[in-house]
Amino acid sequence: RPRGDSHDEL
Amino acid sequence: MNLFRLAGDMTHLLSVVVLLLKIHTIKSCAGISLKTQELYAIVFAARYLDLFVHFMSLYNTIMKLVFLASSFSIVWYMRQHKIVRRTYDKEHDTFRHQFILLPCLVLALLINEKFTFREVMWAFSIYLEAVAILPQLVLLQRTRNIDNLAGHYVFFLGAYRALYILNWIYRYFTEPHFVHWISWIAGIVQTLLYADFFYYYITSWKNNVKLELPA
Repeated sequence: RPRGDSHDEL
Repeated sequence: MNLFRLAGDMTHLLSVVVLLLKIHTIKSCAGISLKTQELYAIVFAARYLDLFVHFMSLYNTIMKLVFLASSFSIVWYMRQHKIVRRTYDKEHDTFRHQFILLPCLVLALLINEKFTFREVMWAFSIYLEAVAILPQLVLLQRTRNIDNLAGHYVFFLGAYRALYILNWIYRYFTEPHFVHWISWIAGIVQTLLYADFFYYYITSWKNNVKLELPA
């Protein structure tokens, strides 16, 4: 996924 | 990873620890809503579908596993454990799941970042998490004697959401293309739901009296 993506949050 | 995000994740973790502590050591789930716990188990199951598909970091993977395992084990304890389940306040925990589950699913089908199974489930989990605390807040309001651990549990959960908002503000200014209306609006709604509780929690803490919510 590109930078600036919120899917890395829990 | 910024400080707000880390602090948010830690208060989230702390809320789970407080709840497990209550269940494990006191063998009580008094004042805890099974409805809310079941909704959280669904939230994590839906959101962490990518667990074995996309690897982000060891931290990310471990935290996802912890939240999945803890949410399902809490539900198991409240439903199956022979001592814990007797302390569950079933009569007052009457919120209907379906009134939140169905609208969240419909909303996720309509508003998502991409119309794929995983993205729809991700959006569904975000919407569901925003309102999953409602049965818990209703139960607390109906509980005469809120014990400290139940109060702290909800406080830490609310703190986690508030810290995530600070995290988004920070990320917005430091990362390119960081505009995420779905999680932002859902996150703000979720945090606002705690506003009333926060007010009474902080007041009781300042005045050093037992937490009590007005009926």
